[in-house]
Amino acid sequence: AVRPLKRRLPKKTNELPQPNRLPGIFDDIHGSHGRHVCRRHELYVSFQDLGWLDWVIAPQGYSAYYCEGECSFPLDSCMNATNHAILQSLVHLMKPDAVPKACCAPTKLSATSVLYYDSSNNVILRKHRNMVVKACGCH
Amino acid sequence: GGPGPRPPPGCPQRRLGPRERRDLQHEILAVLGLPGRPRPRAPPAGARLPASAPLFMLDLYHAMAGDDDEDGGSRERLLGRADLVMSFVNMVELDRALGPQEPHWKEFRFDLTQIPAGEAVTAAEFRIYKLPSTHPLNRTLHVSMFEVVRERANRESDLFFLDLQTLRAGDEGWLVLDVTAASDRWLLNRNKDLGLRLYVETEDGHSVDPGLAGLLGQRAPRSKQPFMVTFFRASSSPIRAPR
Repeated sequence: AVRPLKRRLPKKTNELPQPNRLPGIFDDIHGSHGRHVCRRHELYVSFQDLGWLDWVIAPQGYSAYYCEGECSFPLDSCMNATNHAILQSLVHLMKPDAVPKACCAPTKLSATSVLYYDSSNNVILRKHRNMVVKACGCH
Repeated sequence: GGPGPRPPPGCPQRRLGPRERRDLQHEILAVLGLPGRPRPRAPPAGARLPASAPLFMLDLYHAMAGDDDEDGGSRERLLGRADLVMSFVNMVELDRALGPQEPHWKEFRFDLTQIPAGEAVTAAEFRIYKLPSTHPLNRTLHVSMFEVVRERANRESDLFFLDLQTLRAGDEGWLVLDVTAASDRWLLNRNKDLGLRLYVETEDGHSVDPGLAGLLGQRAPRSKQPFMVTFFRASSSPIRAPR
């Protein structure tokens, strides 16, 4: 049988981007299939849109953000990847059908405060923990 | 900072039906720790002026929200470890100025039914505004606050001492009295109004009408009416029943 030609594997560049360099416009911030790498995106929760400004005094809404993007090997450092995520994305490369990619999820959350009237017109200030995404990463 | 990702062209933009929208709002209210959507009574037209409690709470909100950027450290110090701060404005005020030999006092009653279950009180204070006294009173005044534990038909009510502040007749500003000790009883019988009684005495022990000492009650301008503020700490993060 004719030996199939050896497919030349694309040369792997092992160099990782500088640790704290955010992907520049010429960097490949698109993972596979042209999608974005895991990062934080703007998400504004508007109490105005929810029609609540008759009882919410402040704020009118707040930036909650959300995480979205690809966790594709090599998970470079701006993706805050856990060691487990690096391992999982490596195993995913070898067994893509058996092991999914690592997930893009919040790595740091902070609180937000809401000031509102209750049904007896008392004024209430409530702090809600874990309502704002401060950083995303691969888990 | 740009708009969120546009859904891929194939993804149909689906508008929520009224019932789904209501469910969604209910879900968000549950995340905010609210049993349902509060329906505050619209203040009467004349009451559009800013009131003392919302003004105070707005300052607190800015202090708390301002610290969000520093991620909590100084916020924790400033507001203790409060998850929830509540100002009580529903108040009935009783003035008692009997004969000259009887002690004068002012009593305030608060409706505590809105106190959320499962929250532990970390601090509570009663705030009352004082103008410079217009009467030739002794320079030093002692203001004491008691909780009315139980009223008696044929004799003086049972009182529980809460706080004592000493000030000068000519002082002006918010007087803050610590009523945290009264909160132990609230959590036991929440649907009983809280009664706070305030006395004013001169250095030599004479009882003074609080109004003559310059202490403002309910008839004061809205931005200077007395109110109570309570700081709560969530005893356990409320587990939301899955829907």
